[in-house]
Amino acid sequence: QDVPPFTEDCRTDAYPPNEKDRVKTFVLNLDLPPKERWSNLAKEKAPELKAMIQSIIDLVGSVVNVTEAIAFIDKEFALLADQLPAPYGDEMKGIATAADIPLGQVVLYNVFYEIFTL
Amino acid sequence: CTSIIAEAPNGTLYHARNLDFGLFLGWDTENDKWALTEKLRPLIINVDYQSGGKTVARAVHFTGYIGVLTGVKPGVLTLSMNERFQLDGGYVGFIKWLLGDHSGKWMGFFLRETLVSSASYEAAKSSIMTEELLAPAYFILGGNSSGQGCVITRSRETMDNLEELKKTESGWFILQTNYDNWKTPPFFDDRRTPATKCMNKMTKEKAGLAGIYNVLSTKPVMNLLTTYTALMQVNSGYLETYIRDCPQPCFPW
Repeated sequence: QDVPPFTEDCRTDAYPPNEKDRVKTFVLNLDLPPKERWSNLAKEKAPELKAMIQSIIDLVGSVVNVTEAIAFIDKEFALLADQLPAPYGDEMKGIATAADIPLGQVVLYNVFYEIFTL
Repeated sequence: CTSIIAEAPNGTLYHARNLDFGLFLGWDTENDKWALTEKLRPLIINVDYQSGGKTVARAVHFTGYIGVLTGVKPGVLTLSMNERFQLDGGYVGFIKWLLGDHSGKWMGFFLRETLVSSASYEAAKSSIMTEELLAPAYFILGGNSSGQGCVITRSRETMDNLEELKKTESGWFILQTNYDNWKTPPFFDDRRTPATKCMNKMTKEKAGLAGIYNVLSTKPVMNLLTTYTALMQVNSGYLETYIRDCPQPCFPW
């Protein structure tokens, strides 16, 4: 592992990157009801989304009882969805349904920036 | 994270960023990578916000995360957010919100509102400078005209600093990592010095998305936490995003 200070010269050859790394585009139709907007994408990416949320739960489980933590997140964070400003709560409900993930876990993921600073 | 706004000699503005996330959130011992970072990469997606069949904004999302951290409103503005570490951090705002004080705004939702709804660079700037937030952050905002670029350093309730593109040392680019830009970055995480060096080496004459991508690909500007590099150009509303995976040997942050 290189150590600071930085050891690599300025790159001049990185662009264009490999096409396989280019990110695809999803069209979000704002004219749809909030619960339906993300459904197709959430369904398509459900396995990856579940794996990522499981990674957070594993992390939480390394410091507290994982079963209790999941029960707490599923119940208490789900309640937050109705308190969040529109249309975000409904969009999260739509994602939870489409990806078959407990709503509380989707809410936790969406407020992670605020909590992560802890 | 590292965000850069650069202005070409003809006045065209380019905005690009590396999004780094997952520090200390688990380590994958098999692959020598941050565990959560690795799980986030397959979720990255560009989202084209459309209303009435027309694009109103473009943003980079992690699937399932409905807030915005990087985006462009065609013809109007570009926006990115870098995390800011403060003792009075987002968890304080989160607890206050749970206790019933809903005056602060959630970061991702606030950025999405700003991106989709702002009519101008100045309106977005004013909103970012004054709105109460749940967490501190650095906002990197670009407009559609020469000289329109700034970094707004925010605490939860107040603005701590405003750095304008025109008033930077170079006068043609503005660069922000995860530390207050009026202080020296910590020796253990100095991405500002190499990024600044590479921008200066590139020169204003060669300013463009390709050149900035090269800067953002230089270690340790790119590191093991880097999930994606996004490239934006406001006038065309262009957004191009690439998943990043820093080859070893690579800095852990």
